[in-house]
Parts: sequence; C-alpha cells; structure tokens
Amino acid sequence: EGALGYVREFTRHSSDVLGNLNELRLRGILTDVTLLVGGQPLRAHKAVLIACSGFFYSIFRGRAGVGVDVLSLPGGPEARGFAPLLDFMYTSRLRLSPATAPAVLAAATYLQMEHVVQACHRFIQASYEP
Amino acid sequence: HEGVVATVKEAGRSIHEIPREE
Repeated sequence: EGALGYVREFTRHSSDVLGNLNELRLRGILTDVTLLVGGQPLRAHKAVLIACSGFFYSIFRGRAGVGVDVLSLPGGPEARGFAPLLDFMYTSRLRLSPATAPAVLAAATYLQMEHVVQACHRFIQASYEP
Repeated sequence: HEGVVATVKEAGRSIHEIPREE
C-alpha cells in the first residue's frame, strides 16, 4: 500500500520553462550563439534553435556545431522574417501581418520549419480571400 | 504502473520565475 502514489502533472510546466528560457535570452544569460542577419546580431541558445529548426539541427548536431559561435543568415528583404521566428521559438506565438508574412515564410522555409511554413501559407491564402 | 494510482493535475506555476529584465 505504501508504494501507491500519485503522478502530479504540472500542466503549465512546458510554458513556464519556455518563458524562463526567453527571459534568459533577453538577458543574454547562457546564450551560446550569435545569429547575424543582415549585419544585425541576434543572440540565442543553440539548444532551443536545434529543437525548433531542421536547418539548425543539421548545423549544430555534430561535434563541429559546438565550435560555431557566430552564424550568418541570409540578409536582404527576407532578413526581417528571422526575428519573428526567433520570438516564436521562445514564446510559441508567431506574429504575422500581411506586410511581414512573405518574409517570415521565406525565413521559415530557409530554417526548415515546416509547420510554420504551412501556417504562413494559410495566413497568406486567407488574406487574399474576400 | 509501479504503484501509481492516479494523475493529479497541478494548474499552478511549476518552477520559479526568472525576474523580468528591467
């Protein structure tokens, strides 16, 4: 009888962890890579990037990825799509507007974030409908 | 299931909150 017990499931644990990781990012605590996007530095945690993006998975998964401190991503008109994606990784919220959706779509395609790509397609498609 | 008889949901915060950047 003494072995019987309960599992206590903290239902908001994943969002609490993600929220703390986002705060660590904003404060630059334990961030271990700088993404250069059009010359603009974005600090992040490799562990979060690799968990969210197929592109980062292929970059960081091997031993060679440990030594990558700075990573240049494509600049140009697509560059403004990267910051919303980084925010999404750390918050689960994807900010889209008709003006930014094409850039976010391009960045998500580059980063191999298929589900975000699909969400962008749905958003763009819906914005064309009357 | 190793003596587990029930799952109890905890709706409150699960970990400490890192202070927000000022």
